[in-house]
Amino acid sequence: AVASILIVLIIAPGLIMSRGFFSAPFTKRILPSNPVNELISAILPSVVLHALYLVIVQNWTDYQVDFPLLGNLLFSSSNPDRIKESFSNLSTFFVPIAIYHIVLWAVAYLLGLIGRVIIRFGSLDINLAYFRFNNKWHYIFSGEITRFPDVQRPPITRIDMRVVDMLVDTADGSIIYSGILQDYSLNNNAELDSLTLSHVFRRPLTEEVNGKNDAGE
Amino acid sequence: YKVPGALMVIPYSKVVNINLHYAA
Repeated sequence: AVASILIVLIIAPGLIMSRGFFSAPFTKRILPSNPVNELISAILPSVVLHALYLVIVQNWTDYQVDFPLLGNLLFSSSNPDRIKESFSNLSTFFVPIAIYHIVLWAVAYLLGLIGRVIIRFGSLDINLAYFRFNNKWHYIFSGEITRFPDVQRPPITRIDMRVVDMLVDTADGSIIYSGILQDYSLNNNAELDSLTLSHVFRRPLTEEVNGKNDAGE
Repeated sequence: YKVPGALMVIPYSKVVNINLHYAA
């Protein structure tokens, strides 16, 4: 049990950093929705964060990380004296140890957040597909898609409203809804779930198909 | 016909296609 708590503590910074990175509502992500992958992808950043943080703590504070003690706890030493020593050490230094982790978590969250801010404000996600967030609908509805280098269209910098015409399938046939897009929501796969319109006009398509539109469109 | 003053929520599963205009 102690070893698994330790492993969680070791991986936590990477997980928290990705929480910070994806904390804005529009950055809705589709992670490989299995928790094991999430844990595995958190290991590398965690190790890097721990290593950097350790260098700082060992060199600039009076506290030292007790690696033999960590080893005892991780590999559940069979020597009862050493286990006792480890736990009494843990209780003596409980507050510094807790502060060590809380500070590291806060730093990890901030680093993730700063990373996102740099990508967004530096327009890295617009210019480089690698940095693009999985919420493609954000780029479409915000007009940012017109600034993508691979989209051949004059970039739009100012949008007052987004007018949407939608062809909707209903039991009574196809209906065109036109309105001003106010909001949208995504499902867990980052696909559109629903759209919220105001000032809606509704027009059945069937009439046109049945003769009124001579062009037959 | 017009549906005044209301917000309309349309489930995307019913949508066949979307035509989007950016208005400035």
